[in-house]
Amino acid sequence: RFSQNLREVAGRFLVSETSTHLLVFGMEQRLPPNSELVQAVLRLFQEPVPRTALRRQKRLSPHSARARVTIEWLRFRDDGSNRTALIDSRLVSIHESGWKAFDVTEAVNFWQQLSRPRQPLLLQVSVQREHLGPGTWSSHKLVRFAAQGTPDGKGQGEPQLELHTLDLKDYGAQGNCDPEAPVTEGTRCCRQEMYLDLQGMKWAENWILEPPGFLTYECVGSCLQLPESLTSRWPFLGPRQCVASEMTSLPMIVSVKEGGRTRPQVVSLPNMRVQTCSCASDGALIPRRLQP
Amino acid sequence: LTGEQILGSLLQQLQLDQPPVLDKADVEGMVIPSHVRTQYVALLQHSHASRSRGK
Repeated sequence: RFSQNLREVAGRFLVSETSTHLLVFGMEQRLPPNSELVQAVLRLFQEPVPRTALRRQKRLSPHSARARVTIEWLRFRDDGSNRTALIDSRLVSIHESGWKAFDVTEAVNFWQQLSRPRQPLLLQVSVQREHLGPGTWSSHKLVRFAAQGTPDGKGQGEPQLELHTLDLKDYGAQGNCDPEAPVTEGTRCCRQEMYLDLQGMKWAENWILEPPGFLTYECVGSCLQLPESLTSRWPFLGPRQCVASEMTSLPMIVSVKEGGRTRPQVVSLPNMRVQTCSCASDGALIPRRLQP
Repeated sequence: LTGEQILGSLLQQLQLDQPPVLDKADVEGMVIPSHVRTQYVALLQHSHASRSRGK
């Protein structure tokens, strides 16, 4: 401002007017034991905007008739701080009304990873302006979702959380294979044990000191497929396949030659041994690991 | 899991192009020091523990 060599830089403070709602869902015992979460859907009822308000909005801001709705999963940590994870964000029109569905599967996946006793599932719903900056009228203020305990007392339009699960008793794997029974096409997905003998391998001679061999596993068999009624409901799910869902490392002692001398060294090979086999749908969401 | 996969992973881990050729004389009489064996056993136990947790 005081130097002729510097051009004035004007700072503009943009106020992000946001209306935020916190939805709390008690989840304990809502998900059946030994079940797989396929999809969690949050349904919010968007209330119709009065005509007078719509007319006023059209007059004041003819090009802005949408608002951004963002769903975040909120977690309170043991140290009192909180963290949010973005789950969904989309534009909604102020002219629309009725049920809006948001896929919150990832939020429920995160919640399942919390240590017990688990806090309720907290979903933060924010309604913001479509664009920040001058000249945009606050259309977002017209987007309202019905809350719990509506004045009519009927609870119509209350936020709803739909949980779609598969019973793993039918659709899951069976653990370890029966060593007595041969594996056929009809065998249900299981973990088959076998022995890998390193001593019989030429390349391992004098190099691998430990172990001489080890038990290894592979996932064999087939999985029960979803009936057509469910595949049409969840078209994003492909066929269910028997796959290794958890792996563990394989430690070894090898001999290493350095400067004419040989010394033993420990190495750990990651993701070498199958820990668990599961039936998983091709195309299903791979849950993100919860950060501490 | 095949022997070839283990070989590939080992070469990658040790940053080698091919497995070293070691004579029997190189490893004959070699004693694995206790700290190396302890480290190996700890990794084995860790691997086993994580498998139990998985169940």
